[in-house]
Amino acid sequence: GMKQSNLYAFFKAA
Amino acid sequence: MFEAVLSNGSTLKKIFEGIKDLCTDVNFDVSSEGIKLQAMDSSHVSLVSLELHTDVFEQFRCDRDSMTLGLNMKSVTQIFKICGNDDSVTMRAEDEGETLEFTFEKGEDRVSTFELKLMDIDSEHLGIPDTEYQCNVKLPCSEYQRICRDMAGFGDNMTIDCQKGGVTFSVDGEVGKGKIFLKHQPNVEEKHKVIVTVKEGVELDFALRYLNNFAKAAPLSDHVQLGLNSDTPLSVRFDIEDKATLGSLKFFLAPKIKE
Repeated sequence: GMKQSNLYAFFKAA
Repeated sequence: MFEAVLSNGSTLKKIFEGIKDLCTDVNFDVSSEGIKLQAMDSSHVSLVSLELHTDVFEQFRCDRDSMTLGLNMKSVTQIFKICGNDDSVTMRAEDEGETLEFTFEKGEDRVSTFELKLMDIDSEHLGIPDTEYQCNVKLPCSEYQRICRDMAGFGDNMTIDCQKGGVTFSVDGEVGKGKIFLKHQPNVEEKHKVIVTVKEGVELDFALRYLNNFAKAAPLSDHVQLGLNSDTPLSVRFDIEDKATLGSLKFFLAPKIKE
């Protein structure tokens, strides 16, 4: 199966 | 006061068409440098980033350091149905105003005006780090649009495999597997050009639902640019009228991870 990762932490930390 | 005139109103119409299915409410951040917008979709899987530089406008005025205009996307796209393809658009808002006024004009013969009520939208402060991509692919928008549409008929996810010499888009679905290879083609006429620049090959999986959503921005430019890294989100970038100096509409998407 494939899991959709999330971008929130990536852009929040930037 | 904020006032901006865009002779080619269809540019804004195309931008909103490209955003409306991803974000419900967005903030227009206006400053003397132009207009910026940053928003994530409700599931935090993708991010939309719009930059419109003042060069894209015939007239641009923002008296304050910055103004935040909260817009409901459904209402804005409804308003832009009034905008004909050859209409100019003027946007106007008072400093403490509660509305953004849109005026659509074709010569002096037909002038339509709509005052949109502004919203107070809580927006998170998000940053987009400067990123160098291991792989960059520049391909015609029509090609991107077609690949995403055709592949969605066979599965939910698409693998993008970028290697020196070309890029392969593939899908593995219930009825079978399929792939489309685009060769690095720098020496053909502009509209067919495919430029694949690879520092290190990258292969990643993405949800076609989102890739297809981004394709709605395709009318904005002739070419779209994909940026791929193994450890950062995919970047899908449309330069306004293919000129980065005018601004860009960028989408970022988190890859799918094999469980």
